[in-house]
Amino acid sequence: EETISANELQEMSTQGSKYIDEEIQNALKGMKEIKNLMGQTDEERQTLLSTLEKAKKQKEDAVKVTRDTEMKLKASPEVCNDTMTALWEECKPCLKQTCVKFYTRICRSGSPAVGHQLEEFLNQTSPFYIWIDGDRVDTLLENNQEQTHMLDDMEDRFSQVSRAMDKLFQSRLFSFEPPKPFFPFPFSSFRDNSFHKPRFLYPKSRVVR
Amino acid sequence: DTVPFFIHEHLNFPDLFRPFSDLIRQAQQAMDISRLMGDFATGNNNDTRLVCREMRRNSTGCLKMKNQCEKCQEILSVDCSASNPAQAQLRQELKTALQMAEKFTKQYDELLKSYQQKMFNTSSLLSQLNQQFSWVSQLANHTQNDKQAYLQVFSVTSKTTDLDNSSKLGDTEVVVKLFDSDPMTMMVPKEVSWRRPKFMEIVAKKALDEFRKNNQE
Repeated sequence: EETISANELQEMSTQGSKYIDEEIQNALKGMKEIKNLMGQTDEERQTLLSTLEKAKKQKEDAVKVTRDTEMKLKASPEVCNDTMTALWEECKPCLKQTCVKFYTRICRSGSPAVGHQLEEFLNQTSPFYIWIDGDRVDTLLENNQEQTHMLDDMEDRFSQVSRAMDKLFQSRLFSFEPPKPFFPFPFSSFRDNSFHKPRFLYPKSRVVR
Repeated sequence: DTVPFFIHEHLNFPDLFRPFSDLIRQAQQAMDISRLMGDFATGNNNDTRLVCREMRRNSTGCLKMKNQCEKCQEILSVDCSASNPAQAQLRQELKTALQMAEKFTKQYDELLKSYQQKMFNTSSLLSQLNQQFSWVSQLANHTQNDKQAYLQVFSVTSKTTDLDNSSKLGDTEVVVKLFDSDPMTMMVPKEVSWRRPKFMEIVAKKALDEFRKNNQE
């Protein structure tokens, strides 16, 4: 039944705004915590990155030795040709059957012409290639390329995130000084004046206490 | 430490917060994990995927199954050292080098997975950031100027009819606006007098919850 005056409505707005302001501050505090966590994660990431670089060098050196040795082997005249060719002719049908079975069961989506393509491939393949583990070397090189691509991709993403986060955390919100003594909030208060009292109005001793 | 924004004349609320949501979104898009997950499957699945891909491309993957055929395995056991000892030696060197390279590749793969885990952690922190903060940025988007109150109360009335189940007769109906958003109607139980500070805390909390709900991305 009571009539609420415009001043009282305004005072209620002030009280409500105070609550919202606290919530915004809580959100900002949460952001700062997340910022710290991101900083920690980034430090760990940097450490890991340097380990990765060492491991990459080690791996690439080993890959290079493998490639070089394979080249030398390929350049040397093929030996035991007859034995290998005979075994290869017996190996091919089994290999084709195993591969088609695997492809139909596991790979599912794919070209129905895989059987024909496979036969052609096997006919063109030299048993020498198998003897020197050429397929393993090819897989190794392919993995090597994939890993490089993967790391580049992840690095690219991290640098995009880093740019966005730098902009975000460079905001004045995260760097400003304590407030200067002024109070521009437009509403008056009739219930809790202490809330609006600017800090500089408190005597020093009370602040200390 | 943060301090109430409205005592910062030099901090303009809309200008300050509006870009935040976009920046967080940009960062989240960069960390689009679903795509990366597709690219970087783990364990045996990775091998299977690789074999399938190789088979589709040029059938090379098929040679990985040579171990399942006896005659194919025999090719690997052919000893040609008698006809060319130097080549046999070279082949042995290749086997050793290959083993080493495969071992280092595997180790590198494990490290890459740890690095990927860091990406997941960062991505989850970005989600938290978005959850925790996007509503503030959205509030800023509803703000035309920084001089207005965060929350404005337009009317406070006592409910005289009992038409719905969400409130009771005598409860207080409050119409508020958060910045320039649409007016929202909040109900406060009649037990809490509008003269008590608790009253506006309830109203503001409800208004904020509703704003967050309506603006969830």
